[in-house]
Amino acid sequence: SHDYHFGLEEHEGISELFDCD
Amino acid sequence: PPQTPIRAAMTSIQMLRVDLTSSGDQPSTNLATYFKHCTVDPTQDVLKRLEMLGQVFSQRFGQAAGPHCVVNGRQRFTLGVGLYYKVMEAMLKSEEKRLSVQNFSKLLNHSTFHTSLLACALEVVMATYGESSFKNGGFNGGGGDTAETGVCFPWILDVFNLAAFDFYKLIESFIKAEPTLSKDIVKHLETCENLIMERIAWRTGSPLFDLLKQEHEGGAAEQVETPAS
Repeated sequence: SHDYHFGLEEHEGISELFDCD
Repeated sequence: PPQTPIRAAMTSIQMLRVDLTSSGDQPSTNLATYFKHCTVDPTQDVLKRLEMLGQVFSQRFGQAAGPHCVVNGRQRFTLGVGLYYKVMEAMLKSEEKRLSVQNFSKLLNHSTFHTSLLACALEVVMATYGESSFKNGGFNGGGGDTAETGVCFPWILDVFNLAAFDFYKLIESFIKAEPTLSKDIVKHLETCENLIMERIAWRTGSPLFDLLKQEHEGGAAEQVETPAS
């Protein structure tokens, strides 16, 4: 119901964002 | 009948309370299982951190909103913890599916991840109560007509001594993990994102500069512009 623009790629998740991949 | 802004706010507060009260302020069985699968079980650190941050949050909330609001601060924090656990579990489920991994020891022992996630959950709770709002005028919350505007974003970053960029990194995954967030709340988080990117992330000492430097030293093809002063 919202129009938030998701920009993360498939290979970018919370693990990568916090350098825990 | 069409909802007045007050009615809409009351409804979303009610939904938040029902949703989070049922999940409680303890880790769910699923979440406890993820904790157990970690090489280093993060449970005790998580509980200790919540204890410490809960005291800081309630005290600062009382200072910002007035001593008669310390109880409100504690109540907001309890709801925030419920949302924190709920979103964490959803994030881990999606990471498990994406990475085919069950051991999230590194992530779940990453203090900044927990602090950012809790800060984002509390920002959502305060925004739902209308205490953190950009409507009353501007970046510093302006002189709104509710006593609580003293807790407008980026107040929570200061309370938790959290770098804006670390908060920023979490927002998209938070929205993705919690599809029941209302349009207004998503809009609020998007405004936080924009504020961070336009101003806060470029403050002295921001981890963004280190990241840019690493990129540059990593031999990124194009020349990295020096940050604007």
